[in-house]
Order: sequence, then structure tokens, then C-alpha cells
Amino acid sequence: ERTFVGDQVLRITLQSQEQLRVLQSLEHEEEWQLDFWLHPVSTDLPVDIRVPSSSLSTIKEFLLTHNIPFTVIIENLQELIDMEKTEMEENQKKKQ
Amino acid sequence: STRSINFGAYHTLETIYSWMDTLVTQYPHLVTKQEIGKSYENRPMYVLKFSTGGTNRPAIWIDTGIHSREWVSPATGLWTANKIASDFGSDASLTSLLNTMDIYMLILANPDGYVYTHTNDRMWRKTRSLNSGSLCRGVDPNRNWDAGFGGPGASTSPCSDSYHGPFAHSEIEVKNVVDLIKSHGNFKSFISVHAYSQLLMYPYGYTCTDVADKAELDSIGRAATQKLTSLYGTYYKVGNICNIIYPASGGSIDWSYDTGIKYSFAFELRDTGYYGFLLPSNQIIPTATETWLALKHIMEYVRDHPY
Repeated sequence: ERTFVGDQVLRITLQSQEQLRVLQSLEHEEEWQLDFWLHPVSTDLPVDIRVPSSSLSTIKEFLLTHNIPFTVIIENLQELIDMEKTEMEENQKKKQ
Repeated sequence: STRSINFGAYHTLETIYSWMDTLVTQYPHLVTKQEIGKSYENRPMYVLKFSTGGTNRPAIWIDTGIHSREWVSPATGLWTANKIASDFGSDASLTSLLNTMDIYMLILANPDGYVYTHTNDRMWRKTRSLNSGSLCRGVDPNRNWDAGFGGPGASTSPCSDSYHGPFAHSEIEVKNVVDLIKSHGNFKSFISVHAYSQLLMYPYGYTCTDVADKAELDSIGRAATQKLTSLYGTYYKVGNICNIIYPASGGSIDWSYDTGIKYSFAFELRDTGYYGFLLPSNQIIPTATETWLALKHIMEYVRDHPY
């Protein structure tokens, strides 16, 4: 089973067309294995990116270099997945 | 009994399929379960048909869970199916709707992907079909419809999450729906439910050209989301896919609209801003409840505006 230990989800609120273009260029960046949950489409909508733990420092540095502000909306994706799984297992037990 | 399922929890495919049987048992004169075909990995695909009788009545289509990691979508579908069944006979508007129209619900539009998110990869989005010449599996089932297929906003790479597939309707899960809609021939509305980002969209995605019915669809969408927002204040944006998100070819509601189903819409359900695809289960019922208000508005409009 694939795990996501240390993967974070960053939320980026774009403030300019230039930042939008920078983010759009990231969509074609395969090396960092970014998973766009919400794609960069306009400055009106936020961008959510799941960043594998292996690319975290690089992507954060990239955003800082381009003065693109971000917040971390999920600190450790695996923790949420584990909680979800535990809850489902408990529900299943209750049902049985 | 349907009372034994917790609508405020996420469930496995087996539990959902089993629950469908209990719903049919509880409402035998309203609900039937129909197999529309098998998935790539040979799982049955079931639609719940809500009908009070008659042959080939005008119908409304609702699918949930075409992207497997968007769990709140089928969870909302489950709650909605139960709502339709339990409110029939007591909700005058819904009752009149079902006395003239049928509703078809496909709660797990991508069963293989859904199972895969439970067993191997919670973040899986696509189908599970093998791609010739590639180690990467799966096609984005919402880029695989015959509507500007292979155009902008879809990837040619089998390793991409938005891979459009080798040809339109290559995915059996898509073809099963296409075959049903075509053979039925009398669908008046097609609604696809996704998550997340709080949008209500209408065609097109494969081009930014306005559809002929843009004004009407926009007006319906705005009225529907106004009702949705009235419950908990959840804010929705309304517009065509191309302008509100981005060009995305091969989408289901573009296909349905071009097939002649005027009232084609796609929902992106709620997000608290903190969880994305991992929306906590305590958000399921609030999400479903607010979505119902919008869905009902669209369905009533369809009932009242035959074409």
C-alpha cells in the first residue's frame, strides 16, 4: 500500500498573473512529482498542491524565491489517511 | 434495513453495493438496481433507478465518484439516494417529479478506482486499465468522453492524472454509461458530482465558446447555488468549465450536452479549506444536505421545463 508519510498539501493564493504563470510552469515539472489538487487557473481561485516529502524543501524554496506566499493545509497527509482508515475500521466493527 | 448504514461515514464498495439491495428491499415500488455493465476489473456497475412506472419516461441522470479519490462524492450520492426514496410520498414536489420523470443514480462511477483508493493508493484518481506500451495504469474517465476528445486540458501521457486514453470511450466504465444514455434516449438532465472546490458548472470545457443555452443554464445554476448557500453559507462559484476552471476536453457533461441533454451540470462539492480529498466524515451529511437543495432545484426546473 502506498504511503504518504511527510507529504504536505500547500495552499497558494495567487496575487498576480506573473505568479500564475510561474505556478503553471510547475505543472509540467515531472521531477518533483507534484500532485495538483487544485490547478493554477486564475488569481481568483486557490491552488492546492500535494508535495511529496522528498520535494518539500525544494518546492518551498522555489515559492519563496518567487515571492509566492503559501500556507500548509495538511502537515502530514499520512496522518489524515491513518485517521480515516481507523475510523472506517471502527465503523465496520460496530456494524458487525 | 437501510437504517443500519451510517450515512455520516465512508464505506467500502461491498458495503455500498450491499446497501443498494436493502434500499431496493425497503422501497420495492420505487427503487430498482440495474447492472449497466462491468468495470475493467470485472466489477459490476449498478445504477439505482427511481421510477413510479411508465415506459421510457423522461429521466434525470446523476453520477458520483467518477474520480475515485473524491470520496465525499459517492458518500453524498448514498445520502441522496436514501433521501429520494424516503421523501417520496411525503415531499409533494419530489413526489410530483417522480410521478412524471425517472431518476437514475450511478453512485460508484469508477468502481475499480474506488476499491484501489481503499486498498493501495488513497490518492488514485483514474480508472485501472492497462495502457499499452506504458507501465502507468489508468485513464482519467472525465477526459475520455467523445467531446473535443484529445483537445486542451487533457494529457497524452498515460502517466498523467489527466490522461485522456487511447480513444474516446475507451474506458468500459465510460462506455457503459454512454450505452445506457443512448439506448434510453430520453434523458433530459445529466448531473455529474465531483469534489472539491465548490463550483457548479455547465458546458463547455473543451472550448471557451458559450453554449447556446448559456443564459438559461447560468440562471439555473445561480438559483440552485443560492439555495445551497442558504443552509450553511457555503459559497459556490457558477460558470462554464472552461472559464471557471480551465479548458478540459473529453468531459462527461460536454458529451451529454452535445448529445442533446440540455440540462447538463457538474458539481464540485464542498471543501473546508483544510482537507481537500480527505474531507472528514463528519462533513458528509452537511455536504449532502446542502447539495440536495441545489440538486432538487435543478431537477424541479427540468420537470417544469420540458423540451
